[in-house]
Amino acid sequence: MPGIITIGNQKGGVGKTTTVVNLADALGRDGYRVLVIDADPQANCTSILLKEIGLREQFSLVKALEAPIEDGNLSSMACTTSNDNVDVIPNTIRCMLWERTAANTPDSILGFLRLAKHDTGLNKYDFVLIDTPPNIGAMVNNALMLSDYAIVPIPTSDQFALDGLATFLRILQNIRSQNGKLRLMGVLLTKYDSRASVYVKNRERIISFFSSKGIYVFKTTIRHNVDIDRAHMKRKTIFEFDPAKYGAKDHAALAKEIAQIVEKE
Amino acid sequence: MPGIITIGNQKGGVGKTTTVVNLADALGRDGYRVLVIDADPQANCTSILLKEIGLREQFSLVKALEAPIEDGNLSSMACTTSNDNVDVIPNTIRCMLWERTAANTPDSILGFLRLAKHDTGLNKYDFVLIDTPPNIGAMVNNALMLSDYAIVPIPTSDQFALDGLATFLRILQNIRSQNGKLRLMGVLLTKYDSRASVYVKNRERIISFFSSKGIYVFKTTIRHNVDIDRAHMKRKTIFEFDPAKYGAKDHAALAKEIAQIVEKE
Ligand SMILES: Nc1ncnc2c1ncn2[C@@H]1O[C@H](COP(=O)(O)OP(=O)(O)OP(=O)(O)O)[C@@H](O)[C@H]1O
Ligand SMILES: Nc1ncnc2c1ncn2[C@@H]1O[C@H](COP(=O)(O)OP(=O)(O)OP(=O)(O)O)[C@@H](O)[C@H]1O
Ligand SMILES: [Mg+2]
Ligand SMILES: [Mg+2]
Repeated sequence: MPGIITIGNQKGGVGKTTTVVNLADALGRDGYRVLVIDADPQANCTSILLKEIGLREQFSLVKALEAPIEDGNLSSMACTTSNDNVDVIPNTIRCMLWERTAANTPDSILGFLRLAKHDTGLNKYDFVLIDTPPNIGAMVNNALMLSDYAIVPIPTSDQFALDGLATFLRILQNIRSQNGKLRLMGVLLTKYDSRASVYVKNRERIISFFSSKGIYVFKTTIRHNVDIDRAHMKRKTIFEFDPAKYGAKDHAALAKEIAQIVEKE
Repeated sequence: MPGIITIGNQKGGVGKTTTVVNLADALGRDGYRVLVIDADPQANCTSILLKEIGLREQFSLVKALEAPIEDGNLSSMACTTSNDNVDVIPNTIRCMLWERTAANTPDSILGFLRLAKHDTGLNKYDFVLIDTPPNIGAMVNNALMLSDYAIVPIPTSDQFALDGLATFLRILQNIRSQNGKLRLMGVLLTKYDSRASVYVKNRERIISFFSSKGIYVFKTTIRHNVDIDRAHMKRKTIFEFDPAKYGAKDHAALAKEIAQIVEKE
């Protein structure tokens, strides 16, 4: 059974998608088999990882969710990426319509569980990483109901992202009452630019604040790296773009840190 | 009747809230009366502009929306800010529940129009600025149904924000069929960091791409400025924090540019 990790934060632009695509590639390069589920209807993950974009007419998360109840599963929707160890379940904007129709049905939080229930094809993966949208709606709830862990990216410069964490932790608590295996793996500091002293001080303040609350902060901090933006523009992971850059080194270090945490359990 | 402007982009973290709070303050300092409507349930605008946070138990957008049909209006929910020319209608997370219950009712796009219909109190404002969440749900649809203009912030470094614009323009077109006065005022380039050549080139490429499509790009570009983050951390607008900084100068220039555009019409 794979370790299933939701990358979540209802604040926008904190680096959820950036973390998912680059962490997946890093784990894949370390020899792990990884499935990425793009649970965001805006499908930014898909735009990076799915090399043949036309495939998502036949293979997508929303197609799995819309299939007749007995027919749906997740693993049959997996598509290859440029890393042989990484597959992706793409998404499309139609997922937004699905969210609306599923709104007053069990699928609004149990859809992914239903699809995963007898899905033995998932067992070939060591990790499942789920990218989620910037809200606390059906997709995040579904992802957390399926997950062993949540990782919350927080930019060291973003006050609003910090403000929103309490709300996200409440969502985790609610879901834990139904999914007892769900834990917060930790907070991941992102977009860290050490050139401005306010960001350096803020990072230290954030780390000590979370320690005092017993919340784990990853030892790896993802530094701000212009090559991360450049990789996205080229529809590549940072490793495909230039593995010598900080963005690659930081995600490689994060992959090792996460693999250790999961292996200890 | 005020000029009503939605600041929208379904991509997260592009600077919607940053633009709304600082543009409002800039317009206020130029002598215009401004109402800010925080249409995001995450209420980041509220956390900056509402000095007495307890007020939002009595005064909020969601309270207006939940009031009995004949009783609701917007202007009675307006609270003061530290700028005498700027009022804010706060929001709370309960707005997310409202969105769900309103989902299959006319209010899911007509709620704001209903509240504004006989609301003569709105006429004391020259501008209404509406901050919206990173999605294309009820709040954005409501805001656009009420608006004369939409402004779309796009960071010069963000490929996904650029990818998402086509979708946002489609939403504008759909709403225009019911609200004939709605226009895209323009795209606002944000978070512009001229230190990396890829960002300088990207900005030029974005500007020429939009010109070729007949889409107006504001002459004012909002530069990346660490003081914008510092102002948010202090719950201040950039003008309250330090009007000498780039963040203030850029939003002041934007206010002048927008006032000219609106006055020409
Ligand atoms: N370490 C970094 N260095 C430089 N740019 C970064 C870094 N991390 C993220 N970014 C940039 O920040 C922007 C937002 O990142 P991303 O889209 O991954 O966030 P998100 O949380 O998935 O956003 P959303 O909430 O909209 O889904 C993107 O332009 C991305 O390239
Ligand atoms: N010009 C700028 N210089 C420096 N930081 C900026 C600038 N504009 C925005 N930011 C920072 O980027 C982050 C995202 O900005 P903001 O919250 O305004 O975006 P948003 O589009 O409202 O996000 P959301 O979609 O989550 O509502 C914040 O930490 C903000 O301080
Ligand atoms: Mg994303
Ligand atoms: Mg915002």
